[in-house]
Amino acid sequence: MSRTIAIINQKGGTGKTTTAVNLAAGLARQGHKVLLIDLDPQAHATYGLGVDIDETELPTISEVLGEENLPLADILLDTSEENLKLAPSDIRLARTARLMDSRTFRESVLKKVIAKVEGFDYIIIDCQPTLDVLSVNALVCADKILIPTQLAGHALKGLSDLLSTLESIKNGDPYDWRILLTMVTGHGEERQAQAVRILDPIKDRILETRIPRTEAIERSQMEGESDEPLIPIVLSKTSNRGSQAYRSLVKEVLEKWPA
Amino acid sequence: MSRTIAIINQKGGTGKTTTAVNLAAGLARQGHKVLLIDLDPQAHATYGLGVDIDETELPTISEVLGEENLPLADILLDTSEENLKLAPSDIRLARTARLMDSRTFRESVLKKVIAKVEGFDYIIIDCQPTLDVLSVNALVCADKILIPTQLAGHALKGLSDLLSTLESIKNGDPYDWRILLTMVTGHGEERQAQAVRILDPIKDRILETRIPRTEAIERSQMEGESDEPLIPIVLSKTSNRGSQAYRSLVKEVLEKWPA
Ligand SMILES: Nc1ncnc2c1ncn2[C@@H]1O[C@H](COP(=O)(O)OP(=O)(O)OP(=O)(O)O)[C@@H](O)[C@H]1O
Ligand SMILES: Nc1ncnc2c1ncn2[C@@H]1O[C@H](COP(=O)(O)OP(=O)(O)OP(=O)(O)O)[C@@H](O)[C@H]1O
Ligand SMILES: [Mg+2]
Ligand SMILES: [Mg+2]
Repeated sequence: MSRTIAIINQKGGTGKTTTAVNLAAGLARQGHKVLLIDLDPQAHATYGLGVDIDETELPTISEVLGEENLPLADILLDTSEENLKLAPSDIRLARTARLMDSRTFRESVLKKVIAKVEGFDYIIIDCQPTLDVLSVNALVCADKILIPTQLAGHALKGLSDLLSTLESIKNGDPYDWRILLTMVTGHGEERQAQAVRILDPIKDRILETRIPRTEAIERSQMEGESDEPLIPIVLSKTSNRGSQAYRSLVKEVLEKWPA
Repeated sequence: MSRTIAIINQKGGTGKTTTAVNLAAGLARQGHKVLLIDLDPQAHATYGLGVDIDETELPTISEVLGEENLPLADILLDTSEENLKLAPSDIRLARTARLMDSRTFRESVLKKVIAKVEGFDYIIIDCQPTLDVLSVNALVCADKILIPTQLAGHALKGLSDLLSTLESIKNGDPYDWRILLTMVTGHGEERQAQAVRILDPIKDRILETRIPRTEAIERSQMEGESDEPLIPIVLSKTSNRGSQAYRSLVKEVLEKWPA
């Protein structure tokens, strides 16, 4: 039975994809069998692992959740990391999501699909920045929920919506959730201290690891001039604040949510 | 006939709300009659203008686009800026959007509603980070499209999707679009230069104004300890890089898209 972790926050740009790709790659490098499911039609996790889905005719998660009803195992791609497989996404998923909205048991389509794959210690799901049918499917599947959030006004506003949506979806089923503080900066003490005060009622849900805002992390998601594929910062040969932070996240996830 | 400007980018966290609130407030301060429509169920533009919608029983854009069919004029709120009115949003808009999906002419609901209000020089629409029925409605209404984007890998990926969606929606109708570079930093020359090279084919679409990443802008969206409402940085009494940049944006919009 694998651990399924949904990486979610309906606020845009809080570091969900960066966290999903680095957590998945980092756990795989530690020897765990990992599946990363890209549930965002914009397919940023797919690009982040160096797969240019536009250039291929390959089927994606869209054909698994849609009327084609392909088995999940049929669309899995190898990545440069031996223990990491990817279920890629593409823009067709946006249309599939609209069609899913009118199906019976639309909330459990992904859960039924995941139940048929075996051999993974961790399944990581990257979500898009809305609480639509795709995100609800991720929350239904996952027993662990990781919420990347910045120490910023707008990012904190939506947390109570997300937590009450989660509560109503889980309806008594066991689950665990944690907040990951991302893009933490050295300046702006006043603002960040204010944000931490706002989070005080749920401070025991905040992971110890904090991801700093670093240029190296921003650069790691930018294709270079040469056709080298993107490499998640956690796997970088050099040690920097960004790679150290994501390695510490991998360690903390292994402690709190062992396979 | 007012100028309708949609602020849109399906990538999350590119500075759409920050730009919508500051452009609207800046144009109003120059004496133009402005309406800001919050089309994001997360209602960040509504909070950004100091309206705590959770505390009120007020109707929002959700009741205008939904089956209640309220006139837009009935939900407009005054703001601290004399020439600026707000059409607030709230989380109910997410459910309204799902119901809109099955209506006939679902793409033109907002256009019909806006046609009935008068007296505004500019109508600014803040969009959520997806290309769903709400964003399509904004694109159908707007004759000007402003696309805030960061000089970052993921943000550039989605531009071609957005531009082809726009092309198919407008289907021959006149419109104009511009890109606004946001959160531009002093470091990371290599990454930003690479990003500008990727944008080269559409470089004449990039506005001259570039919005720097500043702590003052980030702080301007964070509620303080005291109950003072949030003030858009463009209206700040002190002059700083953030307020100057947004004042330059107001000027450039008035030049390129006069009322
Ligand atoms: N710790 C960091 N330091 C610097 N830049 C970062 C960091 N984390 C993420 N970024 C950058 O911030 C932007 C947003 O990150 P990312 O795309 O991972 O967020 P997201 O929550 O997945 O966004 P969306 O809501 O669009 O899915 C990206 O350009 C990314 O490269
Ligand atoms: N120029 C800037 N300098 C520093 N911080 C900024 C700047 N512009 C925006 N921000 C901050 O970045 C975050 C994202 O900005 P904003 O919420 O405006 O983006 P958005 O595109 O509206 O996001 P969403 O996709 O969730 O709607 C916010 O915390 C905001 O305060
Ligand atoms: Mg993402
Ligand atoms: Mg926004």
